Amino acid sequence: QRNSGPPILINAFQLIGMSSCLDLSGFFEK
Amino acid sequence: CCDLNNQPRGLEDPELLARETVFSVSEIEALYELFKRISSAVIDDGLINKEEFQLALFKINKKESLFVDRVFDLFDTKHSGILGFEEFARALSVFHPNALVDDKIEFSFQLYDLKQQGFIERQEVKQMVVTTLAESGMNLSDDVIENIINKTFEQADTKHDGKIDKEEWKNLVLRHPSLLKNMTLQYLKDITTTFPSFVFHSQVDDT
Repeated sequence: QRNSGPPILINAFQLIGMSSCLDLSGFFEK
Repeated sequence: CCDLNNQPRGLEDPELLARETVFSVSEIEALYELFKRISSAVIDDGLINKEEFQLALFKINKKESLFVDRVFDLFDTKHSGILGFEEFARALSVFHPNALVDDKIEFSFQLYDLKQQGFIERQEVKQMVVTTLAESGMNLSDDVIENIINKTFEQADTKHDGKIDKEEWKNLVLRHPSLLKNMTLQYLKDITTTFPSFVFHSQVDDT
């Protein structure tokens, strides 16, 4: 039986990293 | 506002903090300028509360966020509900490009170990994935989410016990270093040039 959908390429932790990212860049803009 | 040796509150011993973090003394003093800015955003009390933390570090203005709470708790090593400068500097040191990879691995493991059980369990991963998708406005079916988590555990859970312990986490991120991307803030290297006013308050000669 063939697997229908596309292969899953993203790791769950790559996805989670998007939300758990600190961002202080606004303080460092010239 | 000042103690007996005339150092600002929270910056009593910049040399000690410099020895125990990756920052130099000058960088600690410049970091204090950033800290003052963040800690005065809502209440000008020289401490960072969760609202100020969320506004400054996550740019989101929602009432609750799983990750803001978790990251704040990891910064708040004294468990007081507010951050002093020392806690802020020690935690941000882990995010410096020059910080040890092992420190980044440890911090990220604790971040994802939501229940602080010493391992990351499947339900925690699902909760974090669902939260991330909700916060970013992405819509994936439960089947797709389950598939992503299955694949992740196939990669990470080498002991096949349904959870990811610290050793497995370390092995996973060493094989996939991009998983630590959110643990490095490149611009922390520019702290002294971004906050040059620290030189007016500096009390030590940096080496």
